[in-house]
Amino acid sequence: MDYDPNTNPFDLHFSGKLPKKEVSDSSSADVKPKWLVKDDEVSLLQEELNRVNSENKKLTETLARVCEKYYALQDLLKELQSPEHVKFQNQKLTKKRKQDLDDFVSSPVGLSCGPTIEKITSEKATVSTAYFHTEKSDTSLTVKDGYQWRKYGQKITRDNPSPRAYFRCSFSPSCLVKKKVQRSAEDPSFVVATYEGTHNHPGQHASVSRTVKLDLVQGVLEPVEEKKERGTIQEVLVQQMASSLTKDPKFTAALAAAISGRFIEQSRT
Amino acid sequence: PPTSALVEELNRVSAENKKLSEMLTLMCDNYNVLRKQLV
Repeated sequence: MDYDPNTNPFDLHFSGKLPKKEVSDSSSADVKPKWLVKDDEVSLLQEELNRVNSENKKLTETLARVCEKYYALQDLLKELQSPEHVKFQNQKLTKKRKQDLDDFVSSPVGLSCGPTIEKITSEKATVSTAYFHTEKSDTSLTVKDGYQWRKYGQKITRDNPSPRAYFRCSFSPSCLVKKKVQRSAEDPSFVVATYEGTHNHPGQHASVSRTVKLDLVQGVLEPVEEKKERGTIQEVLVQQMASSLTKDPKFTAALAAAISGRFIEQSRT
Repeated sequence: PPTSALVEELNRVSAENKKLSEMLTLMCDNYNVLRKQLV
């Protein structure tokens, strides 16, 4: 329902209703005494004052109601535009992906301080999110992703007590990629970097990868060239489980025993 | 009360009415703008 103040019933043009001095002819002036005319005028003025006061009261009440509705509507609009609401909508869209990530993060098998855990591409092709494991004491919000960045802002968001830092690529303005970095609200041992755009140049350390490959012989992690669309969360999880097993002396001994047993068996036949 | 006092009071109250009416118009406009944003 639209409010239209023009339709309000209040008539503010009281001046036309004010008692006017009659331009009377001499005969009628003679008929009514002057004091009587004065009384009529006062009476009319009093009546008009009462009416205007009543209008005043109604206007005040209407204004209070409209203000109340306006502020309620404003609160609703703020709520709909709040980061929490936007985040909730995004969570609904990427619920499954986030579930996968949570499963991965809560897994006991993992890197103690690996460079990069996983890259998740959002619905938009130019926006991507990466999770970096970091020490809780590290408040620098810098992540090693193979590119150089210039910080241009920082702010505190309502949904997360940790500050959010904003960076642009050091090749700016020729490269327009931006990123924002913030410690994860769900798990403070991770920082979340959200990238906007794609770099139009190679990274400073092109050999440093976002994905990690395991060398099972040496049992260490080594960076390899990033392959697009490679490495799902499950794949990284499997790799890390394998890495963990190779570091386990019991497993290594069991594996060695199995292999040597196989050799002995083969030599007999 | 004397006529002049009544007229003075009437002017004051009607000026207040005018302000209230203007504020109401403004709030109605704002309300309708906000409503359209939501719709």
